[in-house]
Amino acid sequence: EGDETGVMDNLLEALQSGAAFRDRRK
Amino acid sequence: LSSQEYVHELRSGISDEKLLNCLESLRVSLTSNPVSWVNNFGHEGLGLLLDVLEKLLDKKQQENIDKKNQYKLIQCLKAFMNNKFGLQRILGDERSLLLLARAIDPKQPNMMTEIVKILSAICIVGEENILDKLLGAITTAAERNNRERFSPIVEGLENHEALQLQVACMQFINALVTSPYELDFRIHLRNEFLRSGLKTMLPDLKEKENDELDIQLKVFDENKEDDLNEL
Repeated sequence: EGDETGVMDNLLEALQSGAAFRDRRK
Repeated sequence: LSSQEYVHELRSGISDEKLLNCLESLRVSLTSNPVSWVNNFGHEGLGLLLDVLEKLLDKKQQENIDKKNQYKLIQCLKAFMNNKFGLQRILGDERSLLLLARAIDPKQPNMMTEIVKILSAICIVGEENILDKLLGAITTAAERNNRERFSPIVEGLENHEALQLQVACMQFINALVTSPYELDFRIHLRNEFLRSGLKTMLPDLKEKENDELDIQLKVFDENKEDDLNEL
């Protein structure tokens, strides 16, 4: 179950660091 | 409590302090138990949580305890969504998006910060049609209050006392504006935000010189520049 948890935490971290948006532009 | 006991508690129609205690305990359980527990709770529990949220939102005059309960409930939903099962359940349920959009309230900065963060995450998760569903929910929620759909988000940005809310709102704007595949739609959303008051606010936000805010402002400018180049 370990890899199924922390989904929201990871998304929020990616948003906060800006990485989520860099990924989108690729 | 077991997941079924929480379901039973929520179904019994508890309110005020008793509801607050139940929701705080549930938040801890959703955070600390395995996904199977969250899964068991979610079958009936998500609908019940949304029922409680709807009831709180429908109240004409919210007491202080109602506001506390609403904030706690949002925290429960966030904990529920911290796994693939919970996230999929929320994404597949348009009522949850509408209720989250309705709960956006610039007068409650801490709660609004949580909600716009959740909605930003939903936006970038890559689910088909999620942007349309989200914009639909935001539009419907604003229409209920006779407001322009992006006004509450821009109002959140105007709250200089709540830096985390400003960061979260800018993050949400970026999540929405960078989502459409079509260039025209991206430009349309960006211009709508700028017209709703974002344009006059940007210089003030840049002056704050906060690292987290600067990341979001840079993302906004870079994407705007890229779109102009593409145009």
